[in-house]
Amino acid sequence: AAAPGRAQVFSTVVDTFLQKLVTAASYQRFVSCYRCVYKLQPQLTRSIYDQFISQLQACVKEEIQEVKNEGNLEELFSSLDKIVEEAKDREEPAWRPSGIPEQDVRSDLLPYLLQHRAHLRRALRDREQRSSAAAEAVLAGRDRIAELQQLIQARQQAWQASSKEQRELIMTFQEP
Amino acid sequence: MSVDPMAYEAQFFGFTPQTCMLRIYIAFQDYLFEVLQVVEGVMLKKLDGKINPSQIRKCTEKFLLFMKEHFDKLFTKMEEMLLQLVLNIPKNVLLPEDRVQEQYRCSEEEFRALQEEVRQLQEQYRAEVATEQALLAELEEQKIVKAELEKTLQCFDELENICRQHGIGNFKESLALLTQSSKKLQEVLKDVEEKSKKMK
Amino acid sequence: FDELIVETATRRKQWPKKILVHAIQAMKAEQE
Repeated sequence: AAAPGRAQVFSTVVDTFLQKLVTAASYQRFVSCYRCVYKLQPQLTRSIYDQFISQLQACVKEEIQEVKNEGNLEELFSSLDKIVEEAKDREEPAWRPSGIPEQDVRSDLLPYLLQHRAHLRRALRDREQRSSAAAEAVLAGRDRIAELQQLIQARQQAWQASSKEQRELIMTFQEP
Repeated sequence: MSVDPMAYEAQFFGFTPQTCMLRIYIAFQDYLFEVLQVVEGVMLKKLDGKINPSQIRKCTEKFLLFMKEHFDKLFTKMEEMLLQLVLNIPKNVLLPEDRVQEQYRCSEEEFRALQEEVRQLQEQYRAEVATEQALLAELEEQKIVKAELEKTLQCFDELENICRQHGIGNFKESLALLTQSSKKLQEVLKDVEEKSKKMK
Repeated sequence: FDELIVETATRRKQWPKKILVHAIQAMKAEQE
């Protein structure tokens, strides 16, 4: 049978405490303390004792219920049972707060920092791809411009050459 | 003896187990006193005048002493068991909110290194953005320059088109042809001149 | 002492989440 849950252990331990307390507060003990009363009114003593015990039990039970409600113990016990159950296969002691908050909070931040790094790496890679595409386009553009400049230069030189010939031609027509 | 503050338990329960036990102890103890006070009151009332109140008080103190002794012994036992079995978190157990501590362990150096890497990535990213912006700016300029150069080229084309429209096929060749024929013309002219001189 | 323990334990439980909220906000803002 599965080990009893914390709530059950709690109730059992408290009930045992109460039971032993009542056992200790036996009627004999009560009578031996209140001997003068017992001599006068034994029935009264008995009924007062019975009321004492039942009142004590009722108060203790009521108090325990109040503590359970105040501390939300039932729910906490059952959720702790689950957490303990999940860790049952693990032997070695688990992590505990180091007492240095900035050291402990690092682990909380780490997964998000790793995600952030991954995001930045991706974003950087995208940017690099875009930049290299732009760089290629710029280089191609520069080549094109150089080509156009050469074309223009060639055309210009051709024109210049032909206009030079033109001038020479004209020269020949001029009167010597 | 070092006190175990049971801080990890307090993290789970929201109170320290010792406080919980102290709360129960005080409550139980108060009840014990109260109930015995009621017992004493009932006795005094029922035995009206037949017995001296201080006598009953003595009986109550005797009974309370006995009860208190047993109560404390039993409560200590109960507290021990509850702190051990119920209000404690076993050493091998990690609370859910701390799971991250076992999944992501890193030393301070590693953490700083990671932060530094993130910082560098940010810098590289910014540099890359600036690079791209500069390249895009140059592309814009290139567009303008290319348009200008193409316009210039177009002028040359149009010029040649005009020549072609006026019967001058390939301008260069035709100019060369023109030059040739004009040179021939000059030679013929010269020839004619010489002959006419002879004839005089 | 008891209150100190409870306060410390409560902070250990709650503050990492609070810090994370701000840290994540900062990272997201930067990513955007």
